[in-house]
Order: sequence, then C-alpha cells, then structure tokens
Amino acid sequence: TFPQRPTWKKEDVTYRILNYTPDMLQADVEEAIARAFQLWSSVTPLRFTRVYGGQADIMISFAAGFHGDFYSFDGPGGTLAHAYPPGAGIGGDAHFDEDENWTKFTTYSGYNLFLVTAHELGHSLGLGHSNVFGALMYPIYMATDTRNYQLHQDDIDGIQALYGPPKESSAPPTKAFPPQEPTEMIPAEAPTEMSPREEPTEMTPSKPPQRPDDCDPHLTFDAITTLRGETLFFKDSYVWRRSPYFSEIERDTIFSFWPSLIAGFDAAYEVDNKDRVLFFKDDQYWAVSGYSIDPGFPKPIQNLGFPTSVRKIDAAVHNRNTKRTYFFVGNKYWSFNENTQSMERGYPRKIAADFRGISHPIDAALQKNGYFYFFHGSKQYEVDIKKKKLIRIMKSNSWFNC
Amino acid sequence: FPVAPEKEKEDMQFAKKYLENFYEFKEEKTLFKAKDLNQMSDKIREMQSFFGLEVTGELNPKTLDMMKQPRCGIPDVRSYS
Repeated sequence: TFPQRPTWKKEDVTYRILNYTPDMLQADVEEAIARAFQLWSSVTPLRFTRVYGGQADIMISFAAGFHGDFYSFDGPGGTLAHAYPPGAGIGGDAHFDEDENWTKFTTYSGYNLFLVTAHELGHSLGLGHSNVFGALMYPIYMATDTRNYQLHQDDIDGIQALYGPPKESSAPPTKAFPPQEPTEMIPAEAPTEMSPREEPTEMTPSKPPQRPDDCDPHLTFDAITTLRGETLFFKDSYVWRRSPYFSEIERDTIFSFWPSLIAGFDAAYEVDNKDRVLFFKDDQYWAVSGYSIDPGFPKPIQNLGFPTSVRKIDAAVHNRNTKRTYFFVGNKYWSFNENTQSMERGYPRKIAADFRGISHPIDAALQKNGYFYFFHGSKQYEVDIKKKKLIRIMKSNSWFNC
Repeated sequence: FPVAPEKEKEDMQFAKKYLENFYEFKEEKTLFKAKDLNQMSDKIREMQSFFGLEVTGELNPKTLDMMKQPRCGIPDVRSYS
C-alpha cells in the first residue's frame, strides 16, 4: 500500500472517462476499463459507477508528455501510465501515456489497455507495487493472455487488507471472463533477446562435441572476432574469451552469451565504430550489440551483395582503417564497404593474388595491432595489413598462453 | 562484456533518472565523488533486491535491461509526498 494506507472511505466509488486514445475504438476502451473495475469489485465490497460529467472519484485520461501534474510522460516505452492513491482532487486519478500504442489484444506490438488499467486502478484504490513476479501490481508490463484473466493471490491479499472480502458470497475471486476477447496471437517466435527475468534454462542440447583443450596442437577455429577490445574465438558451441583486462583466458559457451543463436558459426567480425558484431552461419547472418541481438535478424547473406551461388562464407575480417570488410569464400575474397553498405567493384579476387603466401581457404580471420591473422587448420598466418605480406606462421592457439 | 564507453555514460544517466523516478535517489552533489557513487550503489541494490536480481550495487547488463522494461510510472518505494 501507500504510506499511511490511504483508502476510499466508502464502498460506492465513481469513475469518469475524460477522453479516449485514437488507437482503439471507444467501445473497446470503455469495455477494457469496465472489465478492469470488475476485476477489483469481484474481490472487494467496492462498487464502481461510471459518471459522464462533473467530478468523479477516479478520473481516467490519456495524455502525452507534460500533462499538468509533476510526472510528465516520456514518449514511447518506458513509463506507460501512472495513478494516484485515493484522495480528493487528483487522488485516485489514472493517466495513460498517449505516446504508447494501446490495444485490446495481447501482442508485442502494443500495450493491452485492460491489463494496464487494472494495474493503475490498483493504485487508485490504494495499492503500491508488488515485487511478486506475475502479480498484477508488479511494476513491469507483462504481455499476458487476458482471456479468463485471474488476479494473483498477492493482489487479492493486498486489496482485501484494505477493503476486506466481497459482501455476498460472490463468484470465486478468480475472474472468469467470457472468452469474448479475441487476442491477436502472440507471435510464435519468442523475442530473440532474453528478457532479464528469464534465466536461460539449462537446455540439454544434443551432446555437443567436447570442448577441445586450449593447448591442443591440432586446435582449429570456426570463427574469431574482436568485441569491445576483447577477442572471442569460436569452435562448435564453445567460446574462448581473451580480454586485455584479465590475464586468464575465459571459457564460455555461445549459449551463455546469446541463448537464441545457433552454434557452429562460419564467420564473425566486429564493426567497432557501430559497436556491432556480425555472425554468419550458412546463408544467414545476425547482428548483435553486446548481449542483445538486433531486431529483424537473421537476414540472408545475399543482402550484403553476395551472388546466390555463394551459400556460405568461410571467414570475415573488418579493416578499421579502410572501413572495408573482407569476406573469404574458397580461394576468393570480396571487399565490402561498411560506409556505403555495398560490395566493392572488381571483386571477388583471388586471395593468393593479393595476400602473398596465403594459398589456401581461410577458416577464420582476425585483425589485431595492425596485422591480419588468417587461420587455416591448426596454423595461423600473420599478414602485414598495409603490405599484405606474410610475416610469420604460428599455431592457431598461440593466443592462449600455451 | 565491457561496455562501449559512450554507451556507459548514457547508461549511467539513464539509470540515475530511473532511480530518481522509482527509488527516490537524490543526487546530492558532494565534493566526494565516491560518496555520490555509494548513494547510487545503495539505490541500485534496493532496485535489484526488489526485482530479485543478484544484489551487487553495480549497473550490470541485467539490471540495466530490467530498468528498460516498459512499466508503471509510480515509484516502487516512496516516503509519501
């Protein structure tokens, strides 16, 4: 509850809808609000009556930005609505941010007005926030199927601590709404990035190949990229993480960073000035920023300008100085202009023609300290970027302090 | 992962605003930067505890993600005003 537990000192509470959102039919707005009141009246002695003029206890309105109280709204997302505890004047009033997309459905493309109204009316009746995940009074919006919506016991305990149970033995506190509300199906695919409350359940993927030993002399890599000053080495579902901040090599799994990405990348590279890493697998690619996957991915690699004959790439590396990314396929390579987001003319070219001493396909590529490192099997080839000249050959895992 | 530097500043500003709005964080400019950071860490701990996150007092990615979720504008804690 709110401090000093403000409540309505009567059982008959009035409400008035001052205006409407253009996002929905007025009838749908009125129905959503009426159902939200019904939710609370079914578990308390309170009765709610709608009035159409003058001052009501609970005044409901839609507004954007500054709207006459000290709590301006913040545009799309962020704060969706707020409401005041019982009292005179603004007390009990509920305000909804018109910059949101309001809907009667339960989808990711808008906020369900019934759910948000029911939450805000909890405040209008005197409830504060609950930290019980799944309770209606939990502060964060959860897209929930609202057919047969039921109050969480925590909500019922809270409101009945203020007003007691309903007088007559009414329907059980669970609210069985007639399934009259068509809910737009929530898109089948789950949101790609993990929402913070879900912990990756320990999936038991089909038994992945064992993690090779760091200093296995035959160790090869699928892909390698930098990421915000660190270097990540990928093999099957495993990642080795080399950081300038720690001396130890950290061993992780791809799943622990990007649970929805598939293992076994073909290539990866970082465009540092966009804080973006791109991962390639077969004829698709993903873009991530830190832990979150950019929306709209995966995309076909043809979007980058590859001919349809190219079904996968072997390796990729971004040259920070020239803002060009080199893609390696078989014995050829392409140059992609990150500024114009297009393949450069005159490509593909033979790798051996431009990188003397590199006469075989490349598994993975890395740019570090003014050199390219091309990995092929258990060897890596250090190449001077400017002169495109082979400098030396080392074991692939020389980065692991073996 | 390390956070891209300019993003780190943005995130810090965002978190300050969030804690002011919902956890009664008041940034009192003191001479001691450490004291400001402690105040903020305390409020981050309060928010992490409310949402059942690991209580570290640090603005880590999970805490920041939680702050960015769409939500109600009423504070989670408040001395009535």
